[in-house]
Amino acid sequence: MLEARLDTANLFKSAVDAIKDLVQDCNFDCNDSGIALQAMDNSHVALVSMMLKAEAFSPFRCDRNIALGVNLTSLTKVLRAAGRDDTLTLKAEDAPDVLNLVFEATAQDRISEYDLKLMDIDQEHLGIPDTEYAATISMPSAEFKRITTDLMAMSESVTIEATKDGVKFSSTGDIGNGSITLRQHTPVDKPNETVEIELSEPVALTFSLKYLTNFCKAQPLSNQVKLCLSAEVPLMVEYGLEGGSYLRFYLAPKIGD
Amino acid sequence: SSQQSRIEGFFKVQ
Repeated sequence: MLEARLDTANLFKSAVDAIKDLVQDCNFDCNDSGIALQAMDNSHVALVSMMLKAEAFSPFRCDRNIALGVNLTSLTKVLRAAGRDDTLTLKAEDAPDVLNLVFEATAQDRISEYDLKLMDIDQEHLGIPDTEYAATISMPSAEFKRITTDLMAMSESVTIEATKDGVKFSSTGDIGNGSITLRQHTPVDKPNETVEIELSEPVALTFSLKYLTNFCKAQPLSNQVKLCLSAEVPLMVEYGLEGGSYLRFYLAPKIGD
Repeated sequence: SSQQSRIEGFFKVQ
C-alpha cells in the first residue's frame, strides 16, 4: 500500500495546478523511491515529467509499484478543499479503486477526508535520454514568466538564442518584433535574482509561446527555473523542488523556415 | 514558416 504525508499541501496543490491545463488523465506511478508522473499533452508537442522523491514526504511508505490513474480536473476539485498549510496524506491500497486524501489543519483540530475514484489509464511511456545540453540557463522563474507573457503579445513563437554574450528571447509578429536579452548576473545579496548561463556551444531554437506560458504556471513552485537547450532536441524547462524532486517540461522545437 | 515537431520524434516509446 501507499502512504505518503506532506507537511504542507502547498507543494502538491501547486504541482497539480501547474500541469492540469496541459495534461488531463495521467498515472501517478508510486514505488519506494517516490511518486513519478509522465504525460504528453493532447497534441503530443509537450511532455510533463514530475518526480516527488520519497524524501519529500514524511513518512513515505510504498511496498510495491502502484499506478494511480487520475483525472487531474477531478483531483483539482478535491485539492481545492485542502488549505495550503494543511498536512496532506495520500493513501492507496495495492490494487486501488480510489485514492484517499486526508487534509489536517492541526491548529484547528480539523480533519477532512476524500476518496477520489481512479481510472485505468493505458499511456505510452517515453524514454528520455540523458542529454549533455549545449546551453543551460538558470534564471528567476518570475522573469521567465514575464518574458513569455510579454512576447506572447507579439507572436505565437519565440526564438531562444544562447551565446557567450547572454541569452536572447526574440519574437516577430504582424505588429512588429521584440526581444529581451539577459546577461549573466550574480547578485551576492539576492541569489533568487541570479541569471547563470553555462554554454558549451551557441544554440538557437524556436518554440511555441502557447506551451511556454503554460509551463510558467509552475512558477510558484520555485524561485528559479532552468532552461536546457541543444540543437534540434526538445527544450527542457525545469522547476527544481527541495531534496532533488522536480517538475520538468519538455517542448519539441519548431523546425524549418 | 517553421513547423511544429512532435515530442515522439525525439523520445522513443518504451
